[in-house]
Amino acid sequence: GRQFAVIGLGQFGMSVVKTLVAEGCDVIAIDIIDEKVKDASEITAHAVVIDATEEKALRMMGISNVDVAIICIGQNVQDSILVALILKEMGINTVIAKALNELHGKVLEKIGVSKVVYPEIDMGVRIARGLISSKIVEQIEISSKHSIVEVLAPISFVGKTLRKIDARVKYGINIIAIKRQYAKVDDQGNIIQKDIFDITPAAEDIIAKDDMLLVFGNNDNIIKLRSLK
Amino acid sequence: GRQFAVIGLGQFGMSVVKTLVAEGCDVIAIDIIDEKVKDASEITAHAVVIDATEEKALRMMGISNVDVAIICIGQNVQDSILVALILKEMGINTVIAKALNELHGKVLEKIGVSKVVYPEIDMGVRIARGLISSKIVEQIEISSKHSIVEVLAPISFVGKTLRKIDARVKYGINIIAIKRQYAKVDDQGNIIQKDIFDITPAAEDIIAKDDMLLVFGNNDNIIKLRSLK
Ligand SMILES: Nc1ncnc2c1ncn2[C@@H]1O[C@H](COP(=O)(O)OP(=O)(O)OP(=O)(O)O)[C@@H](O)[C@H]1O
Ligand SMILES: Nc1ncnc2c1ncn2[C@@H]1O[C@H](COP(=O)(O)OP(=O)(O)OP(=O)(O)O)[C@@H](O)[C@H]1O
Repeated sequence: GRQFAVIGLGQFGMSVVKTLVAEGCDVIAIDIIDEKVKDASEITAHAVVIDATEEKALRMMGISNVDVAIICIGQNVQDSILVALILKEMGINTVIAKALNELHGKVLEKIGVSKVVYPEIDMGVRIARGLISSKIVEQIEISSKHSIVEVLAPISFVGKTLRKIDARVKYGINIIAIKRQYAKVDDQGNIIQKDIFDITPAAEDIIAKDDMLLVFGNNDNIIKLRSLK
Repeated sequence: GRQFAVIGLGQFGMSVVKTLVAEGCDVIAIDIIDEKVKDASEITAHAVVIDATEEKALRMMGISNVDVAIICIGQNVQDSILVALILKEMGINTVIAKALNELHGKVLEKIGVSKVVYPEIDMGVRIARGLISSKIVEQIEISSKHSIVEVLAPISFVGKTLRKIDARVKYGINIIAIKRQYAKVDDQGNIIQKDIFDITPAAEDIIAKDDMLLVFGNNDNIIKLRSLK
């Protein structure tokens, strides 16, 4: 199985350790502060106090054998960069690091960090998108070539059963849910729009005008579907 | 359209503002520091310098009319809590706030904040899960009741066509992809496992032993599927 090293046990680092351990992964947890390592030792057997900028100390811990290292040092940009350099020079396959700001992140990328994390910025984007999206889902990338995405039903589908549309054969996509809006009057006499979802629709279900289709398929087919009239 | 207020323009707050504005939303951006408001004014027309703990100042800005307020004050826990209290008493429908730690978060929930965000902790979980998952997808919650998840093919499915299994009718789930492993010899003579994906599988496709099924459906049905033999 793969071995992980987490360097820096702030909130981000500790959260990475907890999640990896909860999934049964082998994790070495490192911090320069005793207290943090003590807390981590309640979660993983391998928790050590090390200044990660000291290459000898890292090697003695067998860090050069891990498959993935996650650097979670935030405020001390210099240490974060130095540790990244050391780990890449040691030949560790995958090094992931959080960055304090974009300049920090750019330097980490130049060193060979494969993924730079900006927790505050990334979560800001996610929270904002979650607020805007009244869709079931905006777009989820399942792999680099396939997605799940909501698409307005093409006019040519309206009035037809799913069986007749034969989406899988004709368009290479799978319609996994249909969202339809209907108007409802609330207890103050206001008209409000409500959504109904037809999940795993039946072959006999008929598409109506303005239905939103939750669709799964490869990205090229999704693009073609969107340009259908 | 809905109106948003973002209070506190650190990295998290600024990211929320940028994302909302990029999606065409109406955003009031507030901070006590001139410089931050000046940066925000390049993104949104409504950017004001206010101490958000001063209710009168908030009311003069028309904050009581927004539908959603996002409090992005991090270090100053007292201010964050006071602002949350003021906004809920003003009757703002949805108040979201980031929290410095779990105690801070619990207090915010008691006040009526509908969603508490822990950027460092939440991103730690996401990054760790992304590292572990060699599956197409671990589990994606589509709504509070439906998910997309990878499931080992039950023995009773093996050797049958999808048509015969009739998953949608019999089990209320939609098999949207099949992942199968096969052994391949690399150029050094090592045997390596490779995955092949059958996306939007045909009705005549036959399930093999150890196939992983990417399944969409409601959570109860997914649980039942998992316990099938
Ligand atoms: N050279 C180092 N070697 C090992 N650990 C280090 C080193 N420098 C910093 N750390 C540790 O990294 C951890 C996280 O760093 P810091 O608290 O600066 O980041 P942060 O971004 O504020 O953390 P959080 O993840 O809570 O947001 C700290 O526990 C710190 O002791
Ligand atoms: N009473 C207040 N009224 C308005 N703005 C405030 C108030 N108190 C703090 N702020 C602002 O909130 C912003 C974010 O706060 P702070 O920098 O403490 O949080 P942070 O968690 O470190 O930010 P980040 O989102 O970058 O992680 C700051 O720009 C600060 O000026």
